[in-house]
Amino acid sequence: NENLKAAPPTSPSNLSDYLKQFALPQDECELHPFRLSFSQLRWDRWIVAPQRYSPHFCRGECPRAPRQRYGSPVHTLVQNLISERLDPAVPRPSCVPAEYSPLSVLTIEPGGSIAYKEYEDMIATRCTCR
Amino acid sequence: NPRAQGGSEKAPRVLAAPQDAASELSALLQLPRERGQGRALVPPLLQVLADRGPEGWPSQAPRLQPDSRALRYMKRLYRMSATKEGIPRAHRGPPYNTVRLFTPCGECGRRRGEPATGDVNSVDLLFNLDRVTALEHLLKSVLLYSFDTSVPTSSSITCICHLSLKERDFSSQVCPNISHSVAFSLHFDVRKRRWVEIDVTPFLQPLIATNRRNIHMALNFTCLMGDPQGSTTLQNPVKATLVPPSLLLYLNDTSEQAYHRGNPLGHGRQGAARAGRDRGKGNNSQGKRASRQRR
Repeated sequence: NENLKAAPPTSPSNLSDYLKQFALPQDECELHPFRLSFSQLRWDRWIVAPQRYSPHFCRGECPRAPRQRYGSPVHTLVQNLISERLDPAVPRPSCVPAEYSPLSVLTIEPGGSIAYKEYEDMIATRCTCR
Repeated sequence: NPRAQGGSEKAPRVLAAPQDAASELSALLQLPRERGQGRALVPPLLQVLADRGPEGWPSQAPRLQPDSRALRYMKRLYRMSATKEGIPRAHRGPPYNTVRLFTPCGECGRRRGEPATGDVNSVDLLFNLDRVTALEHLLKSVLLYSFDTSVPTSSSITCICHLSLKERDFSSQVCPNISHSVAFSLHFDVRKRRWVEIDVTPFLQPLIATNRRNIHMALNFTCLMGDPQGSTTLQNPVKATLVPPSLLLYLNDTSEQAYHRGNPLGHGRQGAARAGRDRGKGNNSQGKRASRQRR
């Protein structure tokens, strides 16, 4: 409603440009798989399992109204508006992980003992704009 | 539709860290020595690994290799406790998030492998539990025995055991005193896996709870083939040498970086807002009840 009141009347030639600002970004915020093996870090001497680790990551652009699509809090929308209309120095929301899974790891400890441990928040499973 | 649910996932185009990224990643993990913002950016597992190395760097020095049998047992435990991707499974029994296996580090008195007197096997065991942190609470402790291949797999074995705990004072040359002992019998069938677990939680819990980290135990046992409850009589003492047992500790790590099952603020952190709202509702009803009771 605010946009309709504030924006000047659009001519048919400007309509597509006008509508583009409401479209979802091409490279939208998404979860991307990423896999590494501990041998690549030369940590396979003491990390016995798992052989591979898939932490994943979030990347992409956030839309102007991320709330419904990404479950973002209202503050995200507010910050978006502030950045857009009041102060460009205020950063726009970023595509970041919203949920994580734990990871079990089997390691050889100093002294030769063996440890099985479950660590919190080791694998990103969902992204959000915040 | 994951998008309608607020998720953002699609069929993966798997990316993998290229070989030459290893050096870049290692460089990224070369944290400043002072604690602070740098360390806060590092995932908890990597931070733990970085802390172990000398001067804060991941240690590249080879570590003392554990006993192959112990390693095999722990790999089996890992397969039962986690998926192929490493996600912890739900499991029955004590809600552990940490399991530590220690092999005896030294013996007092009779040496390992010394011939037993008659059919009685006797072994002194010393375990150093320095790796157990103050935030790891003991749930269960087990002595883990394995049999060598000379014992037939279909055997039924009965052992009469005498377990005693000894105080160990490294600053003194005085012989250790027996502080606690118990005798018990154990019956089991030697199956394919050849592992026997003896629960010693009542013995160790008081010691570990008081931050005792050097555990000295003496175990005398006689094992016979047969089942006293069944039709077979006890005979033919088991001549097979029992490898000195390992000590298995099931622990609950209460630190922030450990995974806590059933914690609404834990797994996935998806319930943080929901848990907050639920706690709010619960608190209101509980508050009203408490208020009514006070009146």
